[in-house]
Amino acid sequence: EPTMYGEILSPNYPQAYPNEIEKSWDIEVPEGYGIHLYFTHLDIELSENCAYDSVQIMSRGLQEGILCGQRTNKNRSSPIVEEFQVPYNKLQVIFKSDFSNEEHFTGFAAYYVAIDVNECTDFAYAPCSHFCNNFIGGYFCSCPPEYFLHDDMESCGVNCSGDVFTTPTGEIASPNYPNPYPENSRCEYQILLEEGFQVVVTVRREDFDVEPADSEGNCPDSLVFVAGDQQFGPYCGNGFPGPLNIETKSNAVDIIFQTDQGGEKKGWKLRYHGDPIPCPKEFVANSVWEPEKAKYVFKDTVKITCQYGFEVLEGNVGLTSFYSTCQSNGKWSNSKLKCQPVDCGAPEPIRNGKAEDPGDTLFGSVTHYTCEEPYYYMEKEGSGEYHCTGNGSWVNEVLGTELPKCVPVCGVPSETFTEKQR
Amino acid sequence: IFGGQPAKIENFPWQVFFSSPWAGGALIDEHWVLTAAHVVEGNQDPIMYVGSTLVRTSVLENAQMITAERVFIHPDWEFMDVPETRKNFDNDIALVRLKDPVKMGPTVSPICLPGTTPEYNPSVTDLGLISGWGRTRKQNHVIKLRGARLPVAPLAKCQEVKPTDSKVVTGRYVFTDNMICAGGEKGVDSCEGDSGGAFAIQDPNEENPKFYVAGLVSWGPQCGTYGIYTKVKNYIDWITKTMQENSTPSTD
Repeated sequence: EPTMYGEILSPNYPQAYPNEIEKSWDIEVPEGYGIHLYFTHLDIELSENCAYDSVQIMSRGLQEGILCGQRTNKNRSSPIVEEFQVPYNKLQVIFKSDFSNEEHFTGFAAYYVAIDVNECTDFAYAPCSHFCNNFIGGYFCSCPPEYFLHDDMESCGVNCSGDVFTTPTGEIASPNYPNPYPENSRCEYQILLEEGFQVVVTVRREDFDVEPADSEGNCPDSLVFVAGDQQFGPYCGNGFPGPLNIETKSNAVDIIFQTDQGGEKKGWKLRYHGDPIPCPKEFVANSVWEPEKAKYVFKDTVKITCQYGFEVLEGNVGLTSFYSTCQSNGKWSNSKLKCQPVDCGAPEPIRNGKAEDPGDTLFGSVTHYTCEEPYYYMEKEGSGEYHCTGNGSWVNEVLGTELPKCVPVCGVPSETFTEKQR
Repeated sequence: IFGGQPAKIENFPWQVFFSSPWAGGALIDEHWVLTAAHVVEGNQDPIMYVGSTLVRTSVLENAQMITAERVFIHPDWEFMDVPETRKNFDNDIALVRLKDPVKMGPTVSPICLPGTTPEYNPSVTDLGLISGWGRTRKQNHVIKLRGARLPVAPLAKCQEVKPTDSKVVTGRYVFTDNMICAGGEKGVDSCEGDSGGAFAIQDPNEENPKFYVAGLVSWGPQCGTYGIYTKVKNYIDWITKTMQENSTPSTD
C-alpha cells in the first residue's frame, strides 16, 4: 500500500552487512506525489563505479543514482548525507554486496517521504500552454483573460469565431494583431454580402506573418478562404503568398484561421470589398445593346433592340426589343430570347394569279406574283415582285403592301374572225 | 345577223347570250356586262351565258352561266308602257352587274371600252365586227353564233332608209348623236335577237389587234340595210362611274 513515508535500512544495520547479498525495496507513495529519498547514514565499501557493493536508486527504469563509500552530513544542521527527489510516485532501491565485507561496513539508513510534485516545473515539459497552478497531488492550467481552456485542460485558445461581416467593405485581422496570435485556436469568420456581389479579399504582403510551412510544405498555422466549392489557401509564412486580390466569385466567404500550439507570429490583416457580379457581354446576333458598356455588372439593365428585319417572339407576339437584367448569379435574365428574322408567312393568294413559292418566308425573301396569261395581266406594271420586309409584310415597290391585281385582258379574241370570200 | 358567217365564240369571246329575251351583250369586265337598255327593260333578272358558240339548251347546260346581281339602265332611257311602239332608242344602254366574277379563258374574255380621245370616235368607213344569235334572212334566230364585218356609215344613211314595210315610217324615229349608223353593204346587218351585242372596232392605238366596243346593237328600220348602234364612247363616264360606285372591293 502506498505510504506517505518510510524507512529503509540495509541488512543487519547498524551491524556490518552480510556478504553476497542483494535486496531491493519498492517504494510507492500516493499518486500525485513525488518521493524525497534521503540517506542519513551511508557506509558501503568503496569501489570504482561502486562495482563491489552499492545502493542503487532506480526510477521508471532509469538509474537516478548509485552510492558507495562513506558520506558525512554536509550541513551540520541536517543529518542528511545524500538525497534524491523524483517527481514520480514510485522508486526502487537496490542494495548489493560482493563476497567480502572484511572491514565491516555498516550499510545505510535511508528515509523517504511523499513530497508534493510541482508538475508545473518538475518536468522537462510545460504541461500548460499559459499558466500552471500546482497543488498537492496535482496541477491545473489556467488562461489569460479572453482565452479559454481547451478540453485537454492544458492548452488555451481564444473565442475568435462567429463574426459575420456584412458591410460592403471591411477589415478583418487575426486576434491580437499585430501582437502574436493565440495558439491552439480555430477562428472562423464569415463575410456575407448581398447576393449579386462577390467578395474580393485583399491581403498586402506585409500584413501577413504566420508560422511558416514545415519541410513538407504543411502549414502549422494557416489561413484559408472558402467560397462555395472553391478554396483559397491554406496560406502561411512571412509575407502573403497568394495574389493581392482574391476574387471569390461568391457573396459568402468563410475565413478559417487555424493555429497549433507553437508560434509567435503577429498574424494577418485583410481588407475586403463587395464587387458587383459581372455578367458576360453575350453576343446576341442581329441586335443592338443599349447602353453599350465594356463591362456589365449585377443590376445593370440593357435594352436589346433587334436589328431591322429581326424580332423577338414571346409566345405569338413579335417584339422589336426586350430588356435584360444582370442577375445576382451572373447570368442575364431573358437570356433565352433571341432576335430572329421576321417571318412574313406564306404570300397571300390572289385571284387569277399566283405567287411563286418563295422557298423561304423570312426577312429579305422575295416572291413573284404572276397572272394567268394570256387572259389576265397585272393591273400595274412592275407590281409582281414582293420583298419580305422587316415589319413582317410582303411589300412591292409600287403597291406597297397591297396585293397585285390580275385583270382580264380585253379585246383580244383567241381566234381572229375571218370572213370567207363569197 | 344578216349576211356574215358562222363564227366561233373564240372569235367573239366577249359575246354574252341572253336567253330571255333572246339577245346579246358584251362582257366588259369580270363583273359587268354591257347591253342595250331595251334588252333588259322588261327583264331585270336576266340569265346569261358566256363561252359557248352554240346556244342550244342542252349545250348551254354545260356553258358558263352568269347571273345578274343588279341591272343598271341608263337614267335617260325612256321607259314606255308599250315598248313595241318605241320610236326613241336614245340612251339605249344598260349595265348588268354579275353576282360572281366570270373566269376568263380562250372562250371568255372581255372587250375593251373605248378611250375618251377623239381616235375612238367611229369614223365613216371604219370597219367593225358584230356577232350574235339573232335573226338571219332565213331564221328567226340561230343556234350557232354568227359574225359579220361592216363599215360605219353616216347617220343620214340610216335616216334615209325606206323600209319595205309601209307601216314603218323612218321619219318618226329619233336619231341622236348617241347613235352610230353602220352597215349597208351587201345586206350585212344585225337584226332582232342580236340586240345588246358589241359593234367592235379595232383599237387604233394598239399594234396588235385589239377590239373595243364602239357600239351596241340597238335598232334599225329594216334588217339587211343600215343598223343603228348605241355610241358607247358617249357613255364612258356613266359606265365607269356606275362600275366604280357598285364595285364590291371584297370580291374585287
